[in-house]
Amino acid sequence: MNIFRLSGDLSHLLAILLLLVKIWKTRSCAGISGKSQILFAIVYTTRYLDLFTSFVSVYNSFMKVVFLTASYGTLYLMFFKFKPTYDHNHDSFRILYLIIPSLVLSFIIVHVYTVMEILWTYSIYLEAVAIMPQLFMVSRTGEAETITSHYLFALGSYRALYILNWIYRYYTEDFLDMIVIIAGIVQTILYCDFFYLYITKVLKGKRLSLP
Amino acid sequence: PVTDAEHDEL
Repeated sequence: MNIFRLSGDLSHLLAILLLLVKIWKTRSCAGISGKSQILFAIVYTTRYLDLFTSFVSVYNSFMKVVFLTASYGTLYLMFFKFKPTYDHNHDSFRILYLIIPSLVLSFIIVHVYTVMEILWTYSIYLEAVAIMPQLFMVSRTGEAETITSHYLFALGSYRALYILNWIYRYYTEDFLDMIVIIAGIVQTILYCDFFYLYITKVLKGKRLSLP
Repeated sequence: PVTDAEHDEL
């Protein structure tokens, strides 16, 4: 554990809780992509199956349970409790275009051919692109609520902080996992456009709207 | 090689 990893985790946690609180307080999931949330639930489920097979630390296990619970809680709110507020017309990204290639890639580029390792690798690849339906939705509607922008910023920052964590771990522990590093860089690059808009608009008190 | 236990990240 180092400061970059911890900051990344806290940023990730903040993002997930921010989204839950936003939906709960406004009693609405307008502007949120249910498809991205489905992908994140798949990501957490396939990655955290190791809760049953290996134990690293109380911190890790606790966070995994929180992420899983919050993720399924979000799905419940979106697709059951506040379903009428879900804007499915604008959530039209075809997620099979992300699910299938990630799955194929996880069979081609993987460290070890075991079920758990392939599922873990799949979760890494899928996570890298899971935000695309949400970004697509923002581009289709041309705007995002400020709280949604904060959510996206925290979620994007998490992987960017993890990149610093990997650089740090490379120098201090000789740790180098190219799969997670490349995927993490791709994931962060996808947010760059949004980061730019967030810094130039939202931080100056303006609503995020596209020209 | 990486084993499950070595994925000490979230």
